[in-house]
Amino acid sequence: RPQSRIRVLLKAPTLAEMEEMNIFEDEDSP
Amino acid sequence: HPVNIPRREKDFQGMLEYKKEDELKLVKNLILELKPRGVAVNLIPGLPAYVLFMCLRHADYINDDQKVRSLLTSIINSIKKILKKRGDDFETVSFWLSNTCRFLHCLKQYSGDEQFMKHNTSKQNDHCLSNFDLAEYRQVLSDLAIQIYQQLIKCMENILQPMIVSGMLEHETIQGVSGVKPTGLRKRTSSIADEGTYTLDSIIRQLNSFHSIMCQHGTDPELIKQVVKQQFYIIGAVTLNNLLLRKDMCSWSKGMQIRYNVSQLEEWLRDKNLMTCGAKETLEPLIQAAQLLQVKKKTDEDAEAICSMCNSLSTAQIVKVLNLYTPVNAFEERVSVLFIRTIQTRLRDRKESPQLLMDTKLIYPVTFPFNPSSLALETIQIPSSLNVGFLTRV
Repeated sequence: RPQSRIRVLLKAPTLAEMEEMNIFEDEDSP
Repeated sequence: HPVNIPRREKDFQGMLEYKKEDELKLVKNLILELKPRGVAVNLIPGLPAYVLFMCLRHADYINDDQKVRSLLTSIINSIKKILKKRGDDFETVSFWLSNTCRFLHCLKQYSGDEQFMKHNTSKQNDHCLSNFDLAEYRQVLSDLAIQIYQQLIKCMENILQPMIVSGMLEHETIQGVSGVKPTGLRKRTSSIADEGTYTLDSIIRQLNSFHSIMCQHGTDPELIKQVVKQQFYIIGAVTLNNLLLRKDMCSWSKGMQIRYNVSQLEEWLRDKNLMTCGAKETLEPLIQAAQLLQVKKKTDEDAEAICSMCNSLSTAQIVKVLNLYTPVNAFEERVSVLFIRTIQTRLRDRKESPQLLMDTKLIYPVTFPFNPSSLALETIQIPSSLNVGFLTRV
């Protein structure tokens, strides 16, 4: 039964914190 | 290169494998460079969301938490980035609103959480995430969806706003009602000048366009309802505010025109099967103002009738309309000061804000009711136009 599986909770950053991890750094810098 | 041996569909598990170094390419091709008006028109609604979710499923399947986190962060940041860049384009915003919601629904539907599995097939249950609980990421995506919704509303307002006063108040479609124009009305001149003005038809056409774009993008019906309610609120609020500020809009014949226009908007709702979305109710203050322009305003009985009829208008608004009311034809009369006093006395005990104008910036809170999909992930085929040939169906 899939629902009885124990899954590891992945802690998520907030939307704002996520923005700071800019994955497009190279492209965005002038 | 290994030879790609086609597999039978039943052998697929509804996952897409990708190399870590291809993650940026994935979000670039699927989010940043995807043109909703070009390639995306022929896709099944929500396909980018399903593809991204199938990639996520694979990262979960191989139990790579870093890969899962990294993909989710890239997806969210890419959606934010495209909306920053093209946030004034209704199609782009609508496209990403529906895809973000679909991605969120997938995260729920395949979470393994019983409350979201009620409508799943047994195959869909087999496809639930196996290693990670992404409840916190669901919250982040829900926050993102709210941001996108608000952007969609702003975008839609920018398009509708310039049409409202012209289409709802100024333009007259009922011929021969007004006869003599009230004093102060700007004279509408030649037909050439009219070509630049918006009519109710322009508004209806625009509503059709918004509606068909959202349907094309597979937007959840419950979400479309909320957008339409917000559209109607804006139309009603902007129209009423202008009526409250313009003497030339406060006549018996304008009341007639407004009621006709409102009936056309209601007809539109009926036509789109949206009568129960609460949109019509948002027009109630405007409907009452239009009625107020048309009822008799003389005796105590008239005053009583007005007070019970105008329960969606504030005292300030009722008094303002009565003050602005301008007779156009011989059979109409200005409202007496005494009559207005009577109304004010009758409404004295109402508990309400003294605000005259409606808040045109108000946005109703949005919700995204869970809407599971019957689509079987293992049957999804990815068209080459998406440029994600580096993904492997698993």
